[in-house]
Amino acid sequence: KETFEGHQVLRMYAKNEDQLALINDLEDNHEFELDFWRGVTDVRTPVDVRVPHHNLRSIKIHLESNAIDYSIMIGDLQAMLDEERMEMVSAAR
Amino acid sequence: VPEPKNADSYDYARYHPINEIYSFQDMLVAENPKLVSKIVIGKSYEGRPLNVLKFSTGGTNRPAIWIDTGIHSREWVTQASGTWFAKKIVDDYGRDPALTAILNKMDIYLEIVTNPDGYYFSHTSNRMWRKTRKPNPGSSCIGVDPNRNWDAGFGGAGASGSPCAETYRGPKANSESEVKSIVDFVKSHGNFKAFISLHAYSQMLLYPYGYTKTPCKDDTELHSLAKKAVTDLASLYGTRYRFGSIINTIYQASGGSIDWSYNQGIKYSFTFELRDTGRYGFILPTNQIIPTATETWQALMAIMNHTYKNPY
Repeated sequence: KETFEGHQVLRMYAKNEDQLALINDLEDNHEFELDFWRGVTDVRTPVDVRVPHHNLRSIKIHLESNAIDYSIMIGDLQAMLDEERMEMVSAAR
Repeated sequence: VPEPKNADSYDYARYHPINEIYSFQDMLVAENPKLVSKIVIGKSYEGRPLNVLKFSTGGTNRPAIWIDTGIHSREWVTQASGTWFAKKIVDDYGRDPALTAILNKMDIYLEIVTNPDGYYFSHTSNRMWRKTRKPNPGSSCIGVDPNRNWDAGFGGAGASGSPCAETYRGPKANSESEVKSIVDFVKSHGNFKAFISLHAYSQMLLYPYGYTKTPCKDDTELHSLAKKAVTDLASLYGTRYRFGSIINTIYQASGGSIDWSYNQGIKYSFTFELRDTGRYGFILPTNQIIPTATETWQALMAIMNHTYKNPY
């Protein structure tokens, strides 16, 4: 079973089209193993991306070095999934 | 774990594995044989049945409404909403005048688990799975994005040609049995008047096109219907939706289901992106399932009612 310990979902806020293009480039870059939950649309709409734990540091540095604002939407995905699983089991009982 | 004994005791406020949804469908049919039947329109890659619930009060090949939920397996709130819709239709027929009028003239077809292999996989092996489960020859990456696999601008921008991408379009249009089965069924039926696909998340109601900037010929009517639908949706909890064509509202996406259905002549083709509480993404808490389904039903009714009142 694949688990997601330490994966975070980052919410990225592009300030302009250039930043939007930079985020878009990330989607084509398979090296970071990113999973776009909510893709790039326009500057008014944030982009949500699941980032594996081992790439968090590089992605955050990349965003910060390009002055792209972001917040942590989900701090530890696996913790949420564990909670979801426990809730399913207890509701079933 | 005791199985629910009937559709009334089914817990609509939690997420269910696929076997429980299959059992639910059979219970609903058994309890409402004059209204609901189950049609198996095909099999998934791994051999699971592609079940469609047909809600019909009689007649032959009546004008019909198609609703599918969960083509992207990890979007669990859509399958859960689909289950709630099925029960809602049964409960409201004969009670709600608008739905009763629709069902006295039209049939409703509802595919709750549109990507059963992916849904099973998302419960057992990888909660974040989105695609089908068919292997891709020459690649270690599995599956195709079934909402890039339709024959509508297939292979264009807004889909990936890489099997490892989440938006991999597949080797050719309709390569996925989950898609081809719907295509064959809708074509052979020949009398669908509305085609509605439900996704999560980001609160949008979208109409064609996704693969081209060219507005569809019914753009004005679809825009105004979408506005009415999202207004009705917001009437319950104030949930605000954006609406418009796919390409203008989100991004270019080729090979999508409602572009295909629209090009087949099904004018009322819409796709939803359901509720986004802003913090959970695909892991929407279970206490959000019924509010999501309930508010979405308002919009669905707006579209179905408009379809009923505007025959073409």
